[in-house]
Amino acid sequence: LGSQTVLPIYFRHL
Amino acid sequence: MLELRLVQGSLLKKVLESIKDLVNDANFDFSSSGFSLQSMDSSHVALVALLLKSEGFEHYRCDRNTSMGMNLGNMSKMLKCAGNDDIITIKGDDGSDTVTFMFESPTQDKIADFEMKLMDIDSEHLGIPEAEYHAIVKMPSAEFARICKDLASIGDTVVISVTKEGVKFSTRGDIGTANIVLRQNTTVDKPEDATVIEMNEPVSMTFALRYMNSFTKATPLSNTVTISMSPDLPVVVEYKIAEMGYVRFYLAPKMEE
Repeated sequence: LGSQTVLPIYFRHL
Repeated sequence: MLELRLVQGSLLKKVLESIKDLVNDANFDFSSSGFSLQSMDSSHVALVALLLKSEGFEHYRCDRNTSMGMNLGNMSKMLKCAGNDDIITIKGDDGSDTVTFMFESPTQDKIADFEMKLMDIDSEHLGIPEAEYHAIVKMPSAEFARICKDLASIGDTVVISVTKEGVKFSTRGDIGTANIVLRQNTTVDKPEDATVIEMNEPVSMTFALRYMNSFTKATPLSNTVTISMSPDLPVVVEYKIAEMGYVRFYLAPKMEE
């Protein structure tokens, strides 16, 4: 059913 | 010195109920313009961003920017002790390791204060850029909650597809499949009952229903919810808080193996 991605792939850490 | 008086205290209770299961603890960032919170869930798949602007408070005093680490489960326990009609005041002193919640009954005949211990939290702040989304769906929040709950009884993931025909929510599981299509519907008596689809390009993405169902705990905050999607970005599920701000949930998509 697809692999779960995580947010830090899309948004950078400040 | 920090002092925030919220006449509609139930709003803060609802905010906590909507986020406490997703995030265990978070830093509340107070400034003169309001307070905000940003925190990811422990698996870094979902993020909650809260904003409550100072204009929404009857009294708002924040002498200097300050950040307070709070355990949301403990904060929720304390706010549950406030009546739904109570006025809630949040008070803090510079350098103190506690925050005080004061609850006043509307007739002023019962006044309670609860002091909660603060905690040091290493927060990971993510920079969330403004984005142009391929599709933005605005729909009744109760309808969205119903759809997520219904689909979760069939499958674990939802495919949300937006085309000019409408928005389709699909799932599949061991017992079968389900598809729910909502068409744009603006001919309703009340604007909050409308389903409005703004689409620049068709988009179809897959998400874990467990998180979507967690987000719908914010349903009591707003009659409508906005779902913004682009193929290369986390979905944004936003509940606006009238006159005050918003609770936004960001959820990373599932990708084809």
